[in-house]
Amino acid sequence: MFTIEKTNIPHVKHIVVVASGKGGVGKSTVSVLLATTLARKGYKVALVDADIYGPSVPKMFGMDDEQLMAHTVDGEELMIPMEKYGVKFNSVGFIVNSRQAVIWRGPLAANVMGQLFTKTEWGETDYMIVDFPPGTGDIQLSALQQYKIDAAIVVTIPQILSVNDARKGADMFSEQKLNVPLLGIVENMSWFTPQQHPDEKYYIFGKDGGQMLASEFNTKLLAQIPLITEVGEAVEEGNNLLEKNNETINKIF
Amino acid sequence: MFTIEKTNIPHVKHIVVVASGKGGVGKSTVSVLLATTLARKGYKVALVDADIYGPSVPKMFGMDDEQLMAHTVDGEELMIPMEKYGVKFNSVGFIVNSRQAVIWRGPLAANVMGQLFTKTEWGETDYMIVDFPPGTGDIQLSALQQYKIDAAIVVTIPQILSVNDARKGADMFSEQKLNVPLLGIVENMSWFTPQQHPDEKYYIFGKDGGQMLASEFNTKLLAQIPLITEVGEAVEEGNNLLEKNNETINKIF
Ligand SMILES: Nc1ncnc2c1ncn2[C@@H]1O[C@H](COP(=O)(O)OP(=O)(O)O)[C@@H](O)[C@H]1O
Ligand SMILES: Nc1ncnc2c1ncn2[C@@H]1O[C@H](COP(=O)(O)OP(=O)(O)O)[C@@H](O)[C@H]1O
Repeated sequence: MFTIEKTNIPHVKHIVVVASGKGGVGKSTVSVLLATTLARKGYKVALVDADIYGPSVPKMFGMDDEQLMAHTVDGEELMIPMEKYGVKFNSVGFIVNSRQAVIWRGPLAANVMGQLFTKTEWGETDYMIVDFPPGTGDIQLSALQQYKIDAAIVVTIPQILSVNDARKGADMFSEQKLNVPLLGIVENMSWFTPQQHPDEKYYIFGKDGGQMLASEFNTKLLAQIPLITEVGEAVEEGNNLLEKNNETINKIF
Repeated sequence: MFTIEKTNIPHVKHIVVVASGKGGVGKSTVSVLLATTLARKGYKVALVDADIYGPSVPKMFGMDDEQLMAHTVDGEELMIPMEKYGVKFNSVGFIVNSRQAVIWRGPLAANVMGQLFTKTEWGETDYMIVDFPPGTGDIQLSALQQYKIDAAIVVTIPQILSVNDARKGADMFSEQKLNVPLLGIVENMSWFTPQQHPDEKYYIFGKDGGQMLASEFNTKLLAQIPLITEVGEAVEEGNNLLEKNNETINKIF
């Protein structure tokens, strides 16, 4: 039987893909949160912003206008990743001018994602977190077939109505031949507690979607992340608040 | 000079595209709100759910499991649109099994969108609202080149950081040769007011992004829509609350 030989990424111990069924559920936010949390625990972390449709990792780190550098190592030109809060990161947004509306086709997407994975000097890495393009098209499938991914996390909002979209995201990993274990579901935007009313919880985006999806796929609900204004404004401040709020994020690994 | 002959959609007076730079900002919600508001004012309204990546209009109307019917008119087979709250609608989700993860390529997308526009029996229509696929790829560009679109609305959230994505959406219409007038910007998820604290406003997703984008493109900020839990749960209930809250929605046309 013919099996696809997967590309291994040298010096990286674990590769975790963060995926979603549709955009805007907080997948990039969760990717950044996961990466910075792991870095804070002392792990060597690489964050690959492979979200070709809307790479937002650089601006979440406040480094949108930075210039990526490259240098030659053993005759091969490698990009030098950016670094902040103990996380090394590279982004589609640095390789392709993210102000342009790029027409993404399979070969271009595979080429650019390949550069992020194998033409970036990541160095010894414990966890590589991959902020995946939202949705479930052939671009996502090809990447999952090509690289050895150790685990996947699917991000959803609590809305029962939007669980349908998230389900497609989770389905993508249960493809037998893909062999990518679904680590669990992260439910984001789970409730909102106003600062001046710490005992109140408002379920603006519904309830229970994360648990329903986790049960359906026989996997864990890894965390429920509330809406916190600072998360959208300043990643470090947002992450500090989320960590106080959310001991579970710390338990994911 | 060679100009593309645009396809006119018979019996439809005005076609308005509702677009966004990225998913999850509420484009489908705004499309549904706009359609039901116009229907309530007595206009004949058609809602085209062309959001191929995540068609959500049927479930917003609670008609996800309905079967689309077709009949033959003058030898041509036409789909009969669904109808609710005075709005006629058809969706990619009825034509293609939306539970499947479809690999969307240009020709397939153009074919399915073409069926929604020209193989659906819309009848005499004052306003056709088009829930566009999010983003700015060649699928969106091809549709804008092919059909005569009278106006475009771009939906954004207030986050200054996400205005970059919305800007690409607005840029798409300012392409000289496309000739699609940008009617204005709708800012969604502008604040949250807890029911028990009607004097408080929480800017969970930031502030000012909509106005900033409107000024940049020399167009109007048509409306600011607050976060209202019922919007995600029951479109009619949500729309009633939004209309009380938001006289501006009524002034868009
Ligand atoms: N828990 C949260 N609290 C407040 N804002 C959030 C939260 N999660 C995400 N956001 C905001 O919601 C928007 C969408 O999040 P993002 O991570 O870009 O989603 P995705 O990657 O799924 O498209 C961004 O403006 C982000 O700052
Ligand atoms: N003003 C609002 N208040 C509360 N929830 C909203 C509002 N606008 C959108 N939503 C919810 O946010 C999610 C994304 O909205 P949707 O219209 O599907 O976005 P898009 O079409 O841009 O992907 C849905 O769960 C929807 O119910």
